[in-house]
Amino acid sequence: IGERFHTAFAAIGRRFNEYCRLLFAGGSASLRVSDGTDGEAPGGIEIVVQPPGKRLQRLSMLSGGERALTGVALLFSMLSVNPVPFCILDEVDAALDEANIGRFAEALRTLSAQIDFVVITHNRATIEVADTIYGVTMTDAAVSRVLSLRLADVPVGATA
Amino acid sequence: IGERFHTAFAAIGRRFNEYCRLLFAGGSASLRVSDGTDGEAPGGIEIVVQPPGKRLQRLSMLSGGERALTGVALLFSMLSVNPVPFCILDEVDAALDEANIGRFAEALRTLSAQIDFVVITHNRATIEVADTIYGVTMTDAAVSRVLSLRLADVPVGATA
Amino acid sequence: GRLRELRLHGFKTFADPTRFVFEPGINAVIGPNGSGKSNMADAVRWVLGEQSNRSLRTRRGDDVIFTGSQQRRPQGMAEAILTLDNFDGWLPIDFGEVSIGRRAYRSGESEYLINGAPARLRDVVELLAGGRLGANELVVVGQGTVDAALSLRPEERRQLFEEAA
Amino acid sequence: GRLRELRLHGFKTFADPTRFVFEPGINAVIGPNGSGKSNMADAVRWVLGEQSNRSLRTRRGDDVIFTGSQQRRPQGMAEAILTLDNFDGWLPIDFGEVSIGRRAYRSGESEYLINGAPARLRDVVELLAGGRLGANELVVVGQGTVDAALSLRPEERRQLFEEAA
Ligand SMILES: Nc1ncnc2c1ncn2[C@@H]1O[C@H](COP(=O)(O)OP(=O)(O)OP(=O)(O)O)[C@@H](O)[C@H]1O
Ligand SMILES: Nc1ncnc2c1ncn2[C@@H]1O[C@H](COP(=O)(O)OP(=O)(O)OP(=O)(O)O)[C@@H](O)[C@H]1O
Ligand SMILES: [Mg+2]
Ligand SMILES: [Mg+2]
Repeated sequence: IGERFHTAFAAIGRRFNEYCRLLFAGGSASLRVSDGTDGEAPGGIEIVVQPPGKRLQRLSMLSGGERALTGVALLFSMLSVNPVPFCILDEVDAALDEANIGRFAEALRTLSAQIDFVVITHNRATIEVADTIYGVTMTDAAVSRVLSLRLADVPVGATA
Repeated sequence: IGERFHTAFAAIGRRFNEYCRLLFAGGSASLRVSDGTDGEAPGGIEIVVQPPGKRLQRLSMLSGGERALTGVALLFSMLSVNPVPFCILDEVDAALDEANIGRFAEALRTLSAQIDFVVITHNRATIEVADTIYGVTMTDAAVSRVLSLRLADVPVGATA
Repeated sequence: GRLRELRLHGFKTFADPTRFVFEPGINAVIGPNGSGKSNMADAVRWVLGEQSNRSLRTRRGDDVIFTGSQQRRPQGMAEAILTLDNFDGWLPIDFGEVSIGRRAYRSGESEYLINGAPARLRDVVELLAGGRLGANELVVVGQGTVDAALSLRPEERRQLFEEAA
Repeated sequence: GRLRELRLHGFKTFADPTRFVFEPGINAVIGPNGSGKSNMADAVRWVLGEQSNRSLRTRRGDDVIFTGSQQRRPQGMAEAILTLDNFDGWLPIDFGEVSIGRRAYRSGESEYLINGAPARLRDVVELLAGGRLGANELVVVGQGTVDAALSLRPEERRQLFEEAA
């Protein structure tokens, strides 16, 4: 059991570094198991992220978008090492700027070859990599209704 | 002291109903002081929101955008009853859809006649009601830099 | 794709029988605030056996049943049926197509169904675990939670990893 | 407008002397993730006397000082100066223009300045309270916190109201 955990953990750690470099367009990242020497309880999992050009700092100092991007990198790392059959993502790109959404969408598209995704989003760049688009609206009777959409049907506003 | 609180509270409650009706384009809302009868500790403040067409439900069942809109309504209610000289808003519109951002931006513009706002945002509709626009970027040396922008300089992407 | 379809009836704002037909790859879901997108995500969690009210944004089991609106009356039951394509036997059951259903009634009880036949929650959990659908946190990433792992203490994160990996 | 200017030097990512000149009405601040927008908001909280590390996303007082980057060396001091227009005497002090400054050093100490002259934290707090700048939660609404009041217990919300109203 411990053996299997450490093999999976090492693999996830490698993917985490790759995904962070891809999504942040540079920098470095790693996952570590605390060995108890730095005052932390041994066995806990430390997340270390250094965006491009920056110096290594506490996780708490990352920006909202940097935190979201790190969370996505961690999720994608776990999904690529131990795939689930499908995954529902609810507005995970809400805090991302245009450049980061673009990289997120690309990484998502690659993963979608092996995992079916349902992505709830307000962002156009994410919608543009979708194979299918559903619109959910509220009728006057305050009941949800679903319609099939094509990219051309998506409103052009600041957010979709 | 209790007197002054109750006068302010009544005024804020009235404005809260008005702001919710404005931002949700309908529905109703109120603020109540628990009297201890419904199993709640007496004196606590209850928030009651009913989006248009919907039935009254627990606050926890509201959507992400509905919660943000309610939070904005509460903030604007307090600001309009007891104005502060200036107010910094950091991405309060992040969860809002296009229609709600538009109503938020309008309400913000009206309030800005008496309060100076600094609004950090990624949304075009919010930027469009601004009197001044600042761009903050990161140099290659990972240091923040500020530049004055005009609306024409703002990138046209899905989010600004 | 393995994810085929989700049918909802009486689940939160999905008062009327509603169908999401999923295609392989990326299915984007868009719409205004409060229209029901996260409610659909809740339904997937729920039909996969979620018991935590907090994850479902409810306070009691029957909060998932359509409570009515200004124009519509409340309903007495919520139902969600998830249909999966089992083409390569990734689910440990001898069917090419597998549907997992759940119903909730005002009395508070939940019923579970596998391919339309009554089942116990543990049968559903066992079936899903065999198909790597047990780790709910990886299967449904809720609104506002993508950076949750960053706020956990290292020991709590370890726990999350052991469930996921 | 009452809010005139914010000057930063050595505060978080604002390693170089930087000036925000504010106009009356709405000042929009835009830019990429991690560029320093929320750091600017933190600086306003900080110069108004914020003591809570949690609100400033720090763990120790000197975390607000520029820690260096791959190309730049760390600095020894963080400084923020907020300039306000006191045209109608809304601040209880006999100056038409009022600047409030704060400095932090690696040793952990903070210095406060009113119109360039050394002051104590309590002088700053008293001055700001007189100008309705005491209620920090209304003056700076942090990222991700706009719906915080909805998650509080009713008694906690009461406390928030009493400070704000
Ligand atoms: N049992 C129920 N009966 C009727 N309405 C319900 C029920 N449960 C939740 N709702 C309503 O569902 C709405 C929230 O829907 P949902 O969270 O799916 O929105 P959303 O589309 O995700 O919006 P956003 O973009 O803001 O996140 C709320 O208005 C809530 O009152
Ligand atoms: N003392 C410091 N020295 C150097 N860099 C720092 C310091 N404190 C914070 N940072 C850096 O500031 C960055 C975060 O900046 P900030 O939160 O202002 O971003 P933002 O523009 O608000 O982005 P977002 O749009 O994602 O919210 C992080 O990369 C963090 O490492
Ligand atoms: Mg939602
Ligand atoms: Mg920010």
